[in-house]
Amino acid sequence: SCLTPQTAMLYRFNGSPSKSLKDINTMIKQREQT
Amino acid sequence: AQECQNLEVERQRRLERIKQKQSQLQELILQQIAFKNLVQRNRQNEQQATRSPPANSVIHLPFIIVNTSKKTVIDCSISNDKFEYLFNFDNTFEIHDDIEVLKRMGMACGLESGNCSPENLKVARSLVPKALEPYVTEMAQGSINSVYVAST
Amino acid sequence: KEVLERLKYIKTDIEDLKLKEKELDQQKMWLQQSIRSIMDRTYGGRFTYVTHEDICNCFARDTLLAIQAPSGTQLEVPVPEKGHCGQKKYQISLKSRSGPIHVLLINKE
Repeated sequence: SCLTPQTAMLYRFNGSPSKSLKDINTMIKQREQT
Repeated sequence: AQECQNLEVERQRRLERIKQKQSQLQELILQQIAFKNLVQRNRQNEQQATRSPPANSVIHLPFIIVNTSKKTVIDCSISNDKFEYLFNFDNTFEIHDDIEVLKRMGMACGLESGNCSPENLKVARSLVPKALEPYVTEMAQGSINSVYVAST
Repeated sequence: KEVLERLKYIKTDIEDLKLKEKELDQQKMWLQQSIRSIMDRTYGGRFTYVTHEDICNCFARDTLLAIQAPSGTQLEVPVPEKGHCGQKKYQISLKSRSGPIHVLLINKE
């Protein structure tokens, strides 16, 4: 099934800003709390 | 008046774009300083130890770190050519990139948090070209946005 | 008269902003080039590494995966869903196109 933003977050080595990883960490934390 | 309004919209749009570019420049300045500090530190360490560290005791950039509790069970699948990995965790994790690690190691001279000692500021300014020194000074004082105001 | 004054000021300011933006683009390009040369193996690339000890000192929790991968490698984190037994599954997948990925498990203890 094709990925949509709701199903996964992406990061590219030497290509994405550090903020992308911060967003992933935030998403993981939020999902843990729900 | 209509022309005035249109130009005001264009002016706001340019201001936003400049703020975004300044924050990207700030991140690149941090990277430049952190990388140069790391290279200097390792070079000095190797000169003192008169040898390179064992290959299996270092990790070359670029890398990322996944950080999780010691209780976490990690299940890992690897493709034969090591081009693909799949990790399953039964607990939460955090992911940090190499720049974050270098900042935590102090390689960015504390600029990332705006608390940079005068000695560190001197080191940091020596690692960037003259044209960028005002940015470093502003970052040391924790207020990057004012650089644009200063230059106009 | 006021509108004309305002118009003149905004036009001048937009010219300033154009120059400022051009300067920022040049500085950004210079920095990206400079960082590439630092990472380049011939110059300082041999020295762009951290030790396991460096990494252990940076993180509180005890299990670390150090993942070294070629530029452009894609990391994907699906939004965690509940597994069969109601427990949440947290997943990371890595896909490289240009070279093998190296993973090191560092257990601080």
